Amino acid sequence: FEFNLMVVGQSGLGKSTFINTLFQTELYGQDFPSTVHRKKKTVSIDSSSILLKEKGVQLRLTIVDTPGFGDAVDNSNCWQPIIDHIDSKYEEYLNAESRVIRKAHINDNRVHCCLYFITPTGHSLQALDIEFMKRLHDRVNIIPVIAKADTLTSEELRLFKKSIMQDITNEKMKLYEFPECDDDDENKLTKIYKDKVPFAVVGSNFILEKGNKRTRVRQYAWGIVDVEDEVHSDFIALRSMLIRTNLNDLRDVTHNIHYENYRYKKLSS
Amino acid sequence: FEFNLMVVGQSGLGKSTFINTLFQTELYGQDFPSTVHRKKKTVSIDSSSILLKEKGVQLRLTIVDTPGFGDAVDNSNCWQPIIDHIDSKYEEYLNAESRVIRKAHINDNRVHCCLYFITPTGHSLQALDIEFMKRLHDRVNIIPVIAKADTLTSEELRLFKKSIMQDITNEKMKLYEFPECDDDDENKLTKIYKDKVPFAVVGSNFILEKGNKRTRVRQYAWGIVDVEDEVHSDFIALRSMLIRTNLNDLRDVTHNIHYENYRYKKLSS
Ligand SMILES: Nc1nc2c(ncn2[C@@H]2O[C@H](COP(=O)(O)OP(=O)(O)O)[C@@H](O)[C@H]2O)c(=O)[nH]1
Ligand SMILES: Nc1nc2c(ncn2[C@@H]2O[C@H](COP(=O)(O)OP(=O)(O)O)[C@@H](O)[C@H]2O)c(=O)[nH]1
Repeated sequence: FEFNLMVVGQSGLGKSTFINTLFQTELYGQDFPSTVHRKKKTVSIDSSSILLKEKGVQLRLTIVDTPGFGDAVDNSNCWQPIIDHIDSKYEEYLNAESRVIRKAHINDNRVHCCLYFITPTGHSLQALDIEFMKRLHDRVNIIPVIAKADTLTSEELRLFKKSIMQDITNEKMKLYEFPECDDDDENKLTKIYKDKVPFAVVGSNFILEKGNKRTRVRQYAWGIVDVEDEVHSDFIALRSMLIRTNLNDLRDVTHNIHYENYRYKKLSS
Repeated sequence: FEFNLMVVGQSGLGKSTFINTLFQTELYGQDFPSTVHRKKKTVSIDSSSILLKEKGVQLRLTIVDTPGFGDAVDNSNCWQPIIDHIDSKYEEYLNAESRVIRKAHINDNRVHCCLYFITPTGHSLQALDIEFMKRLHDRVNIIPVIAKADTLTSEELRLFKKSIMQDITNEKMKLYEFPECDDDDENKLTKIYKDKVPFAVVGSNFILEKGNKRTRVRQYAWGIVDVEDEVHSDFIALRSMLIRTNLNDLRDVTHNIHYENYRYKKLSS
């Protein structure tokens, strides 16, 4: 069972910390990100895989990192290496699938989900956010998240989400749609979680041990942000929607919609 | 007594809020900034003046705002309109000063101080920050501030400041130097404040009334950031160094060093 998750956003938005938090791992050690992020001239595509056990199932999770995105003075076309990567994985799969003698299980390296990190300005989407999402929304499942959400008060966050969704509607951008649930009770929860899009996330590499409970927190002089407190951020909602319930749907939509689109355009040109 | 303060930094770094906080005013109304900041294609230079009474002295404060800076996908040369504005003010002054019959008091519209807002990434200076400061440090007094400092824990802030000062040294950038003080006790305080550079600022338009005390705060679900609490941010240090003690020195350095440089280059070319 493979799952390939791409992470996109400017340097310093807490992406590495968030991945560690989401999968409760140290995939990104504390020193590693800061040296990688300095003074990148072009966007590179870095993949790292880990084996996880999720609900008793062995999962090979691959995180596709995109350091350099949005970090230069001139970011024109900084999305191109990302588009090329996504298309090349569709191409690989198409070739494997088209062989006369082909394998029973084709290695699936296609990007199943792209988490796009929005800078918490408090105003609206930035020009770069819009340019990126317009070019990628019909190639890959995009789930936008508001980075470092502990930068915003609850009122600022409410207005910011409203303004972002307005931009997304105006620009006709198609985000990944979480599917309906068969179970009525689960559907209620799904609806509550779906209404939180774009998810406001907080991550941390710092773990506080309180008795027998271990939680990831950010300790400020004025208070402690608890990553798992649903009042503090939408982390729990996102983790639930992403990992607990929809990994399969993200893979299915990638295969049945985005990949088929690619295949159709490729074979009919 | 005129003082002209330029504010530079990407949209959403809390610049308008900070100016309101610094001068305890509503110079930037709550609605105004958000409409101005959307989708600017080029950098514009907007000046607004207010009359303040500071230590019994009438002060005409002019804030020079630079909306659009760093907000596009391609920010190449976004500093040029800023350079042109600064140079044009030197040019105006030079013309007024060079007249055969000249006024006793020349209107001083030169930029006395440029507050440069650094995005709180937690890593180091961004390419844009370096490009801007390298071109402007020998034209105007630059005081860098870390925007939205409540985004960083005290440890993250300590590392971030260290990394920024390292970049500034490596790139040979000349920041405004706060002068020594004649008074020994004041000098101790000046030294403490100088060591906080780059100042980590927090601003707010929200005023909390506690008894007869009114403070500007940011209210989060996990705690309240008090702009005037010296543990929460360097706001008090910056306000003291900028307004309480060094307005005159900033004007003198602008006149005796930056303006003289301009005049020398202009007249000898
Ligand atoms: N305020 C805040 N800071 C965070 C959060 N997550 C990470 N950081 C800090 O932001 C800085 C950059 O984090 P990092 O994960 O390296 O960001 P990346 O460059 O996007 O991978 C570090 O100082 C982190 O401790 C968060 O949720 N909120
Ligand atoms: N976390 C944090 N947010 C701030 C701070 N100052 C302002 N903000 C918020 O950041 C957003 C943008 O502020 P604004 O002053 O308009 O920024 P500008 O675009 O740089 O002028 C608003 O939601 C403000 O309430 C601050 O010190 N810390």
